[in-house]
Amino acid sequence: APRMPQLVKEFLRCDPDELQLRTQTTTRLLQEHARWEKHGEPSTFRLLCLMADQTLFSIVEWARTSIFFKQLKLNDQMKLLHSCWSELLLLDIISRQVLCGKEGSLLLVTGQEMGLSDIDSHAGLTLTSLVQRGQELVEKLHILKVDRQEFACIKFLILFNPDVTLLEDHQFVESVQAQIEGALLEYTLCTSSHLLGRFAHLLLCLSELRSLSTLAEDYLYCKHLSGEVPCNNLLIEMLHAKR
Amino acid sequence: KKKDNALLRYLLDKDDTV
Repeated sequence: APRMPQLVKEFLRCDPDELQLRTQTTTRLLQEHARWEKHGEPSTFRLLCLMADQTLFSIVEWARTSIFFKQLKLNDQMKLLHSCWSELLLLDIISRQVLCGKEGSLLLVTGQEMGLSDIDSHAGLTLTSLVQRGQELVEKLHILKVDRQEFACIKFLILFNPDVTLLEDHQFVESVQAQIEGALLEYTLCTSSHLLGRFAHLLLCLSELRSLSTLAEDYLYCKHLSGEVPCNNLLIEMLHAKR
Repeated sequence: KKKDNALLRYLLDKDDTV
């Protein structure tokens, strides 16, 4: 077995339990369903928003209890999360497809599968393009054989972004970012030193993820303006934070 | 602004010991 850097072990330890997230999300959907029974069947889009909202709760809890993040002041914690919530949300969806998904379908956090062709047939241009680019990214990460350890590192790389403006402790965030990159590089060299440039490819995938997340936020914001996103939740609060 | 981000602030700042 390759030697795993201590930091990568720590990142893995911080990773939320997938089964717990699945149970929490299913419970939340059942509660919402009972509430909606009086108002008719909720749309698939509304259910997906609730899943995203529940995942956001788990992302915040992951960050709050994680190494390094705990050392930051509350204002810096909020700035970092406001800046990257949609990337972390997309990464959660994308990593699930890479690690456990099947071709042609979307594996949801609840363990259910949705046919991608079903989504395409109901989606407008923006969503179709988002799904397609998302699929391409899944494919790239699949070819790179990105594993659980690397996804755990990537999440921290996304969170500790020194480009976020007006951080009180910018230096700390910068030093953590450097440590994460170092740990990820060391890990990739141990596991796949024969694959030249794999680390650089991983970083390229990250910039594609960032660009996708901007599109996804714009899409959700439009849906919110047309009243299709359920109100009073974390998703809405995050959507408003940057605007 | 404070009020706008009330939920995130609460989630990050909640006291686990209570």
